[in-house]
Amino acid sequence: LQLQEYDFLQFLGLDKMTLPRTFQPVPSILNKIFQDWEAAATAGDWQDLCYVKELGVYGNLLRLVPDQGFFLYLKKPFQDDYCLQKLLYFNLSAIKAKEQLTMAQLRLDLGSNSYYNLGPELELALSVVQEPHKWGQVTPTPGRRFALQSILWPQGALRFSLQDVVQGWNSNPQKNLGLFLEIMVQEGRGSGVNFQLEDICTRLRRSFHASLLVVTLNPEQCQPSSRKRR
Amino acid sequence: AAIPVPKVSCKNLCHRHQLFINFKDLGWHKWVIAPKGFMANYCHGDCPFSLTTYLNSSNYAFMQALMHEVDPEVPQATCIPTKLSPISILYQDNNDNVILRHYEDMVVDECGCG
Repeated sequence: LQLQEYDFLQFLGLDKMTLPRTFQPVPSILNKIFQDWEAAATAGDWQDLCYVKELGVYGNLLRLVPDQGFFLYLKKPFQDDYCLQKLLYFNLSAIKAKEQLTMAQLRLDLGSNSYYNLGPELELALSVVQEPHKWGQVTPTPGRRFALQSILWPQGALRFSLQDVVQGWNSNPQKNLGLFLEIMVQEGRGSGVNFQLEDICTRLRRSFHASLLVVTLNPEQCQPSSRKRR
Repeated sequence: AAIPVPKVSCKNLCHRHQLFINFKDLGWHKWVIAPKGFMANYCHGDCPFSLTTYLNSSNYAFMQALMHEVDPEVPQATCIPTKLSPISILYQDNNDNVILRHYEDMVVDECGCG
């Protein structure tokens, strides 16, 4: 029976039986895509198995990669108006060489409670880490900053396209040193740091969750000719 | 020469048999998020020459059944899936990635002789 199970797992594209300790939270978009696909299959409706219409991209495999990075604790809380600093790291080893990347979306969920009575406006900055972390170094050496935006009110998960960055990491895994996330109090608003700000930043750190939604297309399973034929 | 019509019980004729496998019985509920199980339907039954035209058969199955009647060394037409549908699985892998993927032609919807 074990041999048969192994064969079946291989067929599903898995190396061995997985035993996750806890299930990762599944974002609503993945649940919706699953339900739409299942409903179409049950109804016998035709569906292009190599196109994700909910995301508007080609692909037949969707992965939600969890963040395996860590928070950087500042020696002095809120120094230089910093609320939170975190290294985000995504292990992309599961993506096979033959898979073509069609979408990579970074999702930052700050937790709706974090925004409640936000008070000061916060600013979020994201940059690609380009040098390995050195021993004794407080913060990683950030490279190109690719996002800078204000957080004004509850707005659900923040999304950023990382297609080019992930494409680069995929072709050269050694370059995957992660992303550097900083959340700061906007200039001029953090003067006289008070209890409220400390509270917001603590809540933010507690409820913060990052993941990377990656869509890939396996050309062996999605040949252009077969897509046209369908 | 006329071919004698063998007596075949309707029960033994080619048709779809429903089978549901609950992932919990396999312990797979620990890594499969959805669905709860898999419709492992299968096709089984006889494809006698006299009834091939009624059993959702291909023309080839009709010819093969005819040949089998004439020469028993030719294998009988077999009961096979004629309509399949895909399934989608949402699961978590060893790296804690949540994966959603389609598997084409996984569920047997209809059977016939082929």
